[in-house]
Amino acid sequence: GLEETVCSAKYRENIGSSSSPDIYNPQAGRIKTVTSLDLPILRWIKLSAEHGSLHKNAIFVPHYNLNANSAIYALRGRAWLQVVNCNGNTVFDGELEAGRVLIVPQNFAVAAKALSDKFQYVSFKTNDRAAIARLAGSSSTLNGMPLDVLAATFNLERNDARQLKNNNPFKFLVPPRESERRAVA
Amino acid sequence: PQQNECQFERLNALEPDNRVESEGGLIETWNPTNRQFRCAGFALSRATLQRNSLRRPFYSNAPQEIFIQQGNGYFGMVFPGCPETFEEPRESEQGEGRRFRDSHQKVNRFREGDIIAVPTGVAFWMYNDQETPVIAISLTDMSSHQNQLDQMPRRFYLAGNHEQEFLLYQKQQVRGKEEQESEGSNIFSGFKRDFLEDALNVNRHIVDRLQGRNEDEEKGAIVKVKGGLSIISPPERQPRHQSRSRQDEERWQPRPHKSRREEEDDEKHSRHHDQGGSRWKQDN
Repeated sequence: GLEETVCSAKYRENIGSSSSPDIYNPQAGRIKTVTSLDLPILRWIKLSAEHGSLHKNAIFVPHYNLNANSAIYALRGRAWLQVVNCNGNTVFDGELEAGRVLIVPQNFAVAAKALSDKFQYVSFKTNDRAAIARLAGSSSTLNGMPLDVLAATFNLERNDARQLKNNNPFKFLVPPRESERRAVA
Repeated sequence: PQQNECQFERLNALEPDNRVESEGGLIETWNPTNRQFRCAGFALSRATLQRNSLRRPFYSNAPQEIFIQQGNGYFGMVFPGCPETFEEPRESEQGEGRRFRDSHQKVNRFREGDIIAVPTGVAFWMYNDQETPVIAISLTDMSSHQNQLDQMPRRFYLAGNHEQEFLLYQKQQVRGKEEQESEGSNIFSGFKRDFLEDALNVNRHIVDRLQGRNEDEEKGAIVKVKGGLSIISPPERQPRHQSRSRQDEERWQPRPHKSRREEEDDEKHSRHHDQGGSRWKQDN
């Protein structure tokens, strides 16, 4: 019955900075997601969410939502975001500051770089099992392709294709370069 | 579909009405804004790949079902979060004096008559390594719940500097509403160079290639590969119904029942054989 399944269901899950992050790099920041795997009621409403906190000059690698639209709401600080559509056009290239929201349609590529000390955001996603695909870094879409396919795809020498696969060891968040870190300190 | 979209008095057999030529083949599309397609909620395209041609990786805003009408070759899909399970052996390291050993996600072979299922947002590529041109018919299910955009099929290419096959219809739809600034590039081309240099930790030359800025980048969605691709892949097996000999057939018959003693003897023999054959197979 409804009363057995809904009335006592769990409706709350904390994803704020104080909670245990799913993605963490002390030099770059943290990300926590909540999907229907964590909070089963989300399967009913077909929504999920993500909370992120990026240190100054840290980058969230270019990525896209496979199966969801998203609304990125800036909670604190500001970041530089770029969004690209299927025709390779930059549809957003600007700052997102606290209190503003940016809608990123499904499959549009997006990347962010924190401009302030701590950029915090919450992203609402229109799928209870929203997933992202990363376009840079370790285990990204580029890494999943054979070296020769990558070289032929981008018209690169094999050595350059190797660099493309190997040079960034980070998966989601890239810490600021050493010089940028020193400048912040 | 919108109201009355499917109220047909007559149906027509349709031919593709758009053709985008590439260095290594061509992609033909049927107009997805045609009423019959709008009613059915899907889009259709046909790709032809010449020998040694690679369809560059792309992903779509809806799931696809691809039928191989002719030819055979390789295809790959890159699933986010999945491990790179195909690895180059150590021998090649010594043989060619290389330190780098490539690894990537699973690569599959396709042949005539195959259906390939491609999930939404998963990057897909295919390659023709044979003489016969590959012809692949692709249905993109726009009405799938996995598509959260509008009913227009969209291809997100990871590389190149070419017009994506459904762009023509998009332009027809937006004409008069808003002008598109530029067209025909890949998803990397919209990012700032500096940004990609930092995100990928590579030099400007590689970023330019990634963004399709190099001078000879007018090859289209399907490119020719000089000398062919070298892909880590297991040797091809003949389909069982063709290769199975009479002896094989007999092996497939149900085995006669054995007594416990006979089974123990078999096991002993098998262990002995294993120990002789490989020193790695030891008790823990």
